[in-house]
Amino acid sequence: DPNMKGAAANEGVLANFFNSLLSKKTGVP
Amino acid sequence: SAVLEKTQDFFQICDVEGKGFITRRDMQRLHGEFPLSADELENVFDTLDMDHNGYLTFEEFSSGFSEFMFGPGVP
Repeated sequence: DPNMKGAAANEGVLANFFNSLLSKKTGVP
Repeated sequence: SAVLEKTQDFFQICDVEGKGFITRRDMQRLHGEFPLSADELENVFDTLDMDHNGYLTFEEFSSGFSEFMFGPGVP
């Protein structure tokens, strides 16, 4: 199902985004 | 509540002007600060903007974040 694949890809991008936010905040006093 | 605090922090990173919502333009501004392409940032915006009105509210943002943290179905 191409829709499912799209959703899974989006989840990866979202995870990437939030992980970046998390690492951005780490080390900030 | 630690998660809520983090969510607020993150929301403020995106909403630099403190408008109370995030637009596609705000998202594009993050390009360069994040290891994501402009396309991917747009994808993130579209995924989080559940009613597709072009504005990402704090509620939409935080529900997306809690889904990422705890999985779908958790308020």
